[in-house]
Amino acid sequence: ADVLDANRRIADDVGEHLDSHGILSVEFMGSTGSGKTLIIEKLVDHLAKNGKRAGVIVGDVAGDDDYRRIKAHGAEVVNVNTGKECHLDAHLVEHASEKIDLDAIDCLIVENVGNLICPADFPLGTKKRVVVISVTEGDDMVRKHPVIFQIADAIVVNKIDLAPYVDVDLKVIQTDLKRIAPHVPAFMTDAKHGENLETFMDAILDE
Amino acid sequence: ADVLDANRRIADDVGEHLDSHGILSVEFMGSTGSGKTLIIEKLVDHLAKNGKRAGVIVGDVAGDDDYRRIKAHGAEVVNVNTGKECHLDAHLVEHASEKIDLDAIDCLIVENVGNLICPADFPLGTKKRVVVISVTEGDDMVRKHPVIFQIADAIVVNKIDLAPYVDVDLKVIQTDLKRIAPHVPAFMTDAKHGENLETFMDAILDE
Ligand SMILES: Nc1nc2c(ncn2[C@@H]2O[C@H](COP(=O)(O)OP(=O)(O)OP(=O)(O)O)[C@@H](O)[C@H]2O)c(=O)[nH]1
Ligand SMILES: Nc1nc2c(ncn2[C@@H]2O[C@H](COP(=O)(O)OP(=O)(O)OP(=O)(O)O)[C@@H](O)[C@H]2O)c(=O)[nH]1
Ligand SMILES: [Mg+2]
Ligand SMILES: [Mg+2]
Ligand SMILES: [Zn+2]
Ligand SMILES: [Zn+2]
Repeated sequence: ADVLDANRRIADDVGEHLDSHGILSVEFMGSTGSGKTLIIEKLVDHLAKNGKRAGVIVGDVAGDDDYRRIKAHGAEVVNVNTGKECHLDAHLVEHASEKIDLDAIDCLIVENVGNLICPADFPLGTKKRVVVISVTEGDDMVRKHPVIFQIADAIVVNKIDLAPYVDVDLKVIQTDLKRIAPHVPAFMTDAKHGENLETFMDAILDE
Repeated sequence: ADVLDANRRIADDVGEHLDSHGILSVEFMGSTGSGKTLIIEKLVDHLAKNGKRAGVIVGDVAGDDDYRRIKAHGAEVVNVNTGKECHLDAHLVEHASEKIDLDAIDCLIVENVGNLICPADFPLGTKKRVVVISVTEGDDMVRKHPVIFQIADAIVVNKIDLAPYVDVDLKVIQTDLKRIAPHVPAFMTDAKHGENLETFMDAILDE
């Protein structure tokens, strides 16, 4: 419990610091391979089209794959390797954000390590938290990991184009979401071909 | 480090206990929704066809979805809900195995919680550890989470039928496996339609 309290205090500091620069900040959590980076790549493009600049902090256990993909879209990016840790924490994000010129960006995006469990207990200080799952993981992800959906500000159920190939009925996922996290807006997207992605991005950027 | 040492000691006890009953034991780790339960369902059927009986311990954060799916195949199953913990540990498996009549089974199967990070550091005492990923997560899973592939006894890259829909080149995954875990046998499977699954099951059961 001490670890969680300490993290929450640092998260509050991070949040205040970002607010003082007038920056909107959004975290993306979710399962490994659910499509977090692809959605962030498109979000960076969407922001640029509206004349807004993005800073991105990418958390991964090892390597710089996601860092390179997002950097190619022209954002200011910082890579954080977590090693044995299966989630980012506010302390890591505090230090990573020091490497970004906060006066040169309008929006800070954080991609957490793929994990549907621990991130729920470790807020990072961002204004919004989005959880991303994909239909290819099966139709039971929501009821199996209720907490991370309940603490989110938005939910993305991605890869809906693949639902027929994994025998997943989207209505089962929607029913679980209504029961488990009725207060959280949910978006069914196909990030690859763009379906419903604009709707999600406008909603999360308060446009 | 104390936690890892304590876990290893209990895992050794579990291993000795299973050996004394002449039981083959296999753990399935891997990403959420990669196909662990589907593979276990087919493994239980495969064992039954060869006159062998399976006991299964299923770890999930919440609910009994996987428990019910596997029970329907006639195996002796125990459900373990891990709550806030993102992985099983040897202590949980020790207690769960007490609920199974070890003289009535030939093979014990353990399904870990979906997570490509922590399970690597928490052996459960089984003779073999298998890690399952699916191509729908992208082609970078191996280089992003090297440790869990290096400590495994076998690797399953599942859902190869879906590779064309997510722009994944299987050769990229195979090249990473050769570089990162050259000593570990890898199987490219489609558990839904059965491709290469028999080959994997025969290999893991030493038939
Ligand atoms: N068909 C389809 N493929 C998608 C979609 N979204 C992502 N993908 C594919 O899914 C794979 C994983 O996407 P990423 O963006 O790397 O996922 P991620 O959540 O960032 O993965 P990690 O950071 O490794 O946890 C890639 O091969 C993408 O091309 C989608 O909506 N439809
Ligand atoms: N097309 C296709 N679908 C598959 C394959 N293997 C599993 N699936 C589907 O993938 C989804 C997830 O499968 P599960 O067996 O529940 O995966 P799991 O790893 O046990 O999931 P968790 O226990 O929740 O982490 C289900 O909808 C399966 O039907 C495959 O090889 N090909
Ligand atoms: Mg990513
Ligand atoms: Mg399962
Ligand atoms: Zn964790
Ligand atoms: Zn863990």
